[in-house]
Order: sequence, then structure tokens, then C-alpha cells
Amino acid sequence: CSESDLGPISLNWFEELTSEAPP
Amino acid sequence: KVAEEHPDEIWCDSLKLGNLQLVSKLKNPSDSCSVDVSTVWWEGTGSKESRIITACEFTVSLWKSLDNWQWRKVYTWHFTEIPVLQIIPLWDTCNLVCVALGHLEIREIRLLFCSDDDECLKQSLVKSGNIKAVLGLRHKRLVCSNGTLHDHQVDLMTFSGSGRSKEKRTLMSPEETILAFAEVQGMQDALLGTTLMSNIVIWNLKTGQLLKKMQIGNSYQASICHKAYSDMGLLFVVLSHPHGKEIESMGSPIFRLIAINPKTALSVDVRPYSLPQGHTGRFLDGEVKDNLAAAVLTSGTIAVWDLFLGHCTALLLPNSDGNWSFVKWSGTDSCLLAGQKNGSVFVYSY
Repeated sequence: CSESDLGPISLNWFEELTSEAPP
Repeated sequence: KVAEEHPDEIWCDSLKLGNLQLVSKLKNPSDSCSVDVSTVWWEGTGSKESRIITACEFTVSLWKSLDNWQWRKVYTWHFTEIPVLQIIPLWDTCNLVCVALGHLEIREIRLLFCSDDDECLKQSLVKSGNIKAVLGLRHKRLVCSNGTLHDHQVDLMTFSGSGRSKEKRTLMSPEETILAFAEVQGMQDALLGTTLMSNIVIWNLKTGQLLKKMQIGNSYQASICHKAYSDMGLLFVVLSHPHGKEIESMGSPIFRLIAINPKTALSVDVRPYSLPQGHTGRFLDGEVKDNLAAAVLTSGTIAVWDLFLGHCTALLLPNSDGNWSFVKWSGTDSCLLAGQKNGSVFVYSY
């Protein structure tokens, strides 16, 4: 799996999505 | 030389039983149809031990381990109106287990426990309605989705130690039918679900937020998620496709591992888990534990895959008693519990 297939990868995706999602 | 000429044949022969070794058999003398099996931690006279729990149409029985892998039935809960569909284990609890009751769809979820005072068997109604999907989680929690499109709701319940009380909170609904839930190994506050419209959804269990809804394509229609692993910023998800079409180039994949980037919602196929040549069947029932996946197929055979190795490592063909109808991994050790409708449950060590 590479960034070319999946786009930029973030190790902190869970925290980032939590802060972006509606409460 | 024989192996060179007939490689598939030799591989299949060595696969039968493979890494499985029969260690025990339970025979439920009940006349009614067996539907499920699981394991539960149970504390009796001061010691905590792993017990087997079996479900027939109108009874759920707890089996205590004796010496030499023998089992004795110690408790039976009885149900009179609605038949039992499945056992819902609450993995890190003791003396607590849930069951789903219904006809084709789940109508009730009940908590089964044993009273501390008089050791009487108890059961209490946890949820009733039009329940579409349910999963027991760590820390005495249970998640279920219920209702139709207009009044769809996802509930997270937490039970007290004795099971007498529960705390309920609502998770944000993806506003479509959820087919299955899966825990995310390596990320205890994350919960994953698959939906009827081929989406994978992720929740934050602590806040109840719906974090992402990701389309995974038409070839994954009505997929069931079994397990997810979070690693290096990606989610690796094991799916099965009970209604999937056979894809010729891949044979007949029973499970599939995909990788998803939750930030971009892009996904790629990692690996199909297919049957060895000469074996056919579709997914009927199955479970994934750590790196092992087991499935009962429509052919009546059970197949086991090592998800890391990428191939089938054991096959249990129907025996003289008949076809296999359900399979579970023991939650407390590395045993496979294989059941038949006639009430027989075979315990295999892996």
C-alpha cells in the first residue's frame, strides 16, 4: 500500500477525524 | 514426483484437519436445533474458569470443564416465546453473556447472568425492536443498531459488574442500515461498521461521533466486517461477502483484506482468502480472531485461514454426523468450536 494508491497517510488520523467531525 | 504432478491434490490432503486436533466433543441431548456456541469466563466457587456456552432454539446452556477435556452441563436458561438466534459474548466480563432472540431478524437482546445471592439463573431484557446488527465489546459494552431508515438508531450500552444496571448512550447514525460492527485492534475507542450501501463507517466510541463514511465499491456489496486492525495510519479490514458474486480470476474468495486510508477514504485490495482448488462454497457463518479466520461454507465444510500467511491452513469436511453449521473461536484459548444442528459441538485445538 503506498501513498500513490491511498493518498497522504496520517498516523494521527483518529484524533484528526475526531476534531474535524460534527460533535 | 507425485507432488509435482498433482500439487493441488497433495496440498488438499495435507490440509484436511491441518493444524486442528480434536480434543473434545459435547453432545446436547436436546431435540431442538442447535444454533450457536461461544465461551465465557465464569466464577463459581471462588475460581474463575473458561466455560463453553451453547444455544439451541429455546435454551442456552453453560458447560463446565471436567478433567480430560470432558464437559458437564451446569446451567440452562429457558426461553418460551421467541427462539434464540445467536450468542453475543462480552469478552472481558465474568458471569455475563448476551443472547439475541428473533425469527429471521433480531427482535430482542437479553442479558444472561447468575444472581450473586442465591445463584439463581437470571435474564433481563436489554433491547427490543427491529435490531439489525449487534456486537459485544470490551469493557462490558454492547453496541446495536435498530430501527428503519427514518428512526434509525445506534446504541452503546455499558453493563455493571453484576449485569443489573446499564448505562446507555447513542452513537451518531450513518442514516442507513448497518449490517455488522467490528472492533479495531490497536485502537480501543474506534468502532467500525459496514452498511447495506457498501459503506464502511467509523465511530469514536468515547464521543459518539461518526468520524467517516467511506464508499468501498460495488464489488463489496452487503459486506460483513469481521475485524479491523489499525497500523501505520491505515485501517486493515477483514470482510466477507455472503451475497458476493464469484470473481473468476480470484476463484471464490470467502474473506478479503482491504486497506483503507481513513483520512482520504481511499481503499485498496490487499489479499483475497480463497478456498483451495477442488473446494467450492459460499460464506455462511464465520469469525476472525487475531490472525485466524474461520468460516462455515454452504458445502457444510469449515475452512481456516491464517491471515498473515495468506492461505487456507485447515479444512474440516462434514463428518458422519453431518454438515457443520456454525463455528467460533474460543475467546479464552486457541481452540476452534465447531457445531452441527443436531447439538454436537466439537472442540479442536489449533
